[in-house]
Amino acid sequence: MKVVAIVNQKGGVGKTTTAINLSAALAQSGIRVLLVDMDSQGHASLGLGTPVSDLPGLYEVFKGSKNLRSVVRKDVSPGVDLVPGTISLAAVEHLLANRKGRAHALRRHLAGLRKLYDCVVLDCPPALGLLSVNALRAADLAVVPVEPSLYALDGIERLLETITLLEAQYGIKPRLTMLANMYDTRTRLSREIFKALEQHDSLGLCKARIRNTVRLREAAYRGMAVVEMARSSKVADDFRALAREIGRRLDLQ
Amino acid sequence: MKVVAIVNQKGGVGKTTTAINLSAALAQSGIRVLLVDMDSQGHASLGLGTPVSDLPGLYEVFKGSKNLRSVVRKDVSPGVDLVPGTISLAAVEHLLANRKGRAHALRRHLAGLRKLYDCVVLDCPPALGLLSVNALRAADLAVVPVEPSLYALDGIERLLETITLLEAQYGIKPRLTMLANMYDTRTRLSREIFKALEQHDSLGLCKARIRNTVRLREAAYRGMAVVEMARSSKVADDFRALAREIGRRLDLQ
Ligand SMILES: Nc1ncnc2c1ncn2[C@@H]1O[C@H](COP(=O)(O)OP(=O)(O)OP(=O)(O)O)[C@@H](O)[C@H]1O
Ligand SMILES: Nc1ncnc2c1ncn2[C@@H]1O[C@H](COP(=O)(O)OP(=O)(O)OP(=O)(O)O)[C@@H](O)[C@H]1O
Ligand SMILES: [Mg+2]
Ligand SMILES: [Mg+2]
Repeated sequence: MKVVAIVNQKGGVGKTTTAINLSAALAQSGIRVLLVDMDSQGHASLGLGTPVSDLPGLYEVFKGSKNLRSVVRKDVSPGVDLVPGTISLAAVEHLLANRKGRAHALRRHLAGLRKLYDCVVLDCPPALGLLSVNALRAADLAVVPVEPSLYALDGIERLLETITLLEAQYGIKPRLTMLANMYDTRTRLSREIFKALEQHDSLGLCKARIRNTVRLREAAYRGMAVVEMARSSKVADDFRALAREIGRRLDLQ
Repeated sequence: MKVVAIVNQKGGVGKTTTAINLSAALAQSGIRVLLVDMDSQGHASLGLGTPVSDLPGLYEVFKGSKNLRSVVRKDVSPGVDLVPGTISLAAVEHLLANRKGRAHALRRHLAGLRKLYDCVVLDCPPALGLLSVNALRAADLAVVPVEPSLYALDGIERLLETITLLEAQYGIKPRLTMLANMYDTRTRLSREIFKALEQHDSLGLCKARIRNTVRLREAAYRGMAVVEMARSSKVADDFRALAREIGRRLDLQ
């Protein structure tokens, strides 16, 4: 079982959109996928038609009152199971703050699901707190969506600094890759920024890129993955290409 | 002196873009403006050409080792002074957590600047922690940028719930208004979502709307407000209209 964390402390770069559609595209190619919504705002859940709830979730699992399998919702999208984002996630920071092994909680609980899934996708919140740290610790690969803006470029450098600190503090060293999102060949800023990112000296860029299209917002609005709602669209091709690329990198199936 | 908080726990909806350009547009009409970057990622500062630093900032002010005036940078944009976002802001949550009056720290410190500025604009991070709570407590008006997506609609309801809790807990009751951002008349989803928001039963929508345009990303990339970089562009008109509308609501000047 391989684990992919979708991480970026910058808000609104497309972490949730990537987590949802990568999960659905992997599942369409026969891979058994668990999507874990690690944001108390519950957007991965919402974008697949499952509203945020006060049902038990990761918080209750970390607290020890539920096991991880019992909070899984089956088939929120064909072939995709979901651990929903719950309001109680907001209290995880506090719960784990003084615990020994606080960065390893997610990894330990995921180990119990090894036989059930080929791939786990983790959707992280816009912060580098304990939830994102747990995701990075559990991950075989961390995918960092970037949008064509100054803030995204700056965010990458900050993320790399944080990852260096995490390595020193917790021994965390996931493989990292950037993913170009909201890619628009017609605007010069987009071409310029992604060209600069291609030449980054310590971080690679996925070959697959996700184009800027209102279809992604429409799909979320209807609670479906775009590879399900608009199977033959160009952006569905983008996500299938991403799924194949990540599948090869992680040796899935 | 009036205080405007730009708040929304959803990431990437345009809080920073609004804070920067509203500040610059107000200043262009002769209003003395202080922009306070309340995000440890320091994007309001970055978008005006002032990189995030480890210089003293709000954290040191709340800690008592600096007064607010001493951390102000003058004229980062014509007529706009800035309290820069600093890495140390990340520690404010922890610093204030157990203090009495933890929601009022910002309001107290801002009071000392009453004679120097007509308007203070607060750029909040994508979370409803103590920094956003302090901003809401200090604010005469809270502006909530919304983008045309399901997540934005859901975010609004969550924000309203939180504001109700804050009122019970701290007596916070700012006037609230939404601002349509990334407005695109050509896409049906955008028209549909903003039409739904116009009819919200407890929250109004500003008359001014900010259109979806790459110019805003270009301006941030060049460290300038768009009303300075592209004075006669349509989106500069949008921000000047917003500045006039907010100026009237708050009786500025
Ligand atoms: N390639 C794209 N083209 C058009 N819209 C997109 C694209 N990717 C994401 N979006 C839209 O941009 C908005 C932000 O995306 P999303 O919520 O996935 O980002 P996020 O990084 O998860 O945000 P947060 O930091 O709040 O968790 C959403 O409305 C989404 O539908
Ligand atoms: N009206 C618009 N048209 C086009 N791009 C926009 C618009 N508003 C904001 N953007 C761009 O969208 C991205 C996100 O905007 P911004 O950083 O202002 O959001 P934010 O709410 O402050 O994010 P965070 O939650 O991370 O603080 C930026 O790259 C910005 O330049
Ligand atoms: Mg998200
Ligand atoms: Mg911001």
